[in-house]
Amino acid sequence: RSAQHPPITLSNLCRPRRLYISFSDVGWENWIIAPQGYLANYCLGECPFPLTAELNSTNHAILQTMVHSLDPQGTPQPCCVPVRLSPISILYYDNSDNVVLRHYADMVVDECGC
Amino acid sequence: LSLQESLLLKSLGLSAKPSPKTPIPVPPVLWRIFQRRKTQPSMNKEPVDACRVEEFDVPGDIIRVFTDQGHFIPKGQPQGQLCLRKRLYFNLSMLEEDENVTMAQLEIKFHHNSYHTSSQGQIFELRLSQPSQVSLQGMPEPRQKLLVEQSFAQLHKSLLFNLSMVARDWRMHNRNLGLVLEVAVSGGDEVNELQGLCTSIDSFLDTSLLVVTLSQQCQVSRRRR
Repeated sequence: RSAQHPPITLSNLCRPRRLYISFSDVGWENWIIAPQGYLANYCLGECPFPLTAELNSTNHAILQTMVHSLDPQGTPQPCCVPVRLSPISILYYDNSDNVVLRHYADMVVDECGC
Repeated sequence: LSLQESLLLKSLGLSAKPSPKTPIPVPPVLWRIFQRRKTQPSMNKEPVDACRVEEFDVPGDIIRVFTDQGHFIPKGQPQGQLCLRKRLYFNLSMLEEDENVTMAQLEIKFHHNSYHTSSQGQIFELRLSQPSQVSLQGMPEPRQKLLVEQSFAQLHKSLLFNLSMVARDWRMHNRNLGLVLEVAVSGGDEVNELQGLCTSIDSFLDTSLLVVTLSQQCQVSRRRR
């Protein structure tokens, strides 16, 4: 018998949500030259049973979902996490006033999965 | 918050939060690369190698442009038509311990961006040397290793030199005595004209060092791949 769950709607399934990070909001605007901010996104939502292909589930998530169905108190549902990220470049001043261009990997969430 | 912030900055490869005092304009080469990368994802769906600088075809994820902190050296005794002697010094101490230099390119730029009207037959001779020890005032000039010797006909745009080996040497031995740049002029018949060319050259000289490095983060991810 599966455990009782609240109804799952499409809107609360695991997927990327829009998040714009502005460097002025974190007080970094005086040393970061560009960009002034970027669309970073984040993952949020549920990974319910049954896990569909759209939810980018790992084999581990499938088995965790099974165990969760049997023991909802002891085992949580799989987490909604980034599965594909892309880099961005940041142009900034270092402490000696040199201009630096650095490539940072894994800065933008493109896809989420369970 | 400041502790949390410094931990986050450290994760991003920065030892402290920078606070620029006299910010310089962004070098055009960095601005061009930044703009190209910004537009790349929408045009090209291929995954971008974050650990390679395509523009220079070298491994690396950090590009810095160092401004020259050297000073002009008095010419001393007249030596032919020596126009200028200048110490070039680039403070590479900002590089983190775990960064590997994959490319260093010296740019000598002449702001006089048009052909000199009277430079007919005259040739400038450029010499770039690496001193092996500190020079003391009033003492004979110490031995120098000649790195580059090049002639150029006109004061035009800029000259580029590959100094990757030199920059690696500075890092490896933790000893950076800078470089010595000499520009002389030869050719032509009019001594006054040659001197005229000479006196103006130092007023529009600008030097910078572009350095590409591969950070620890990239070295780990490359090994994993």
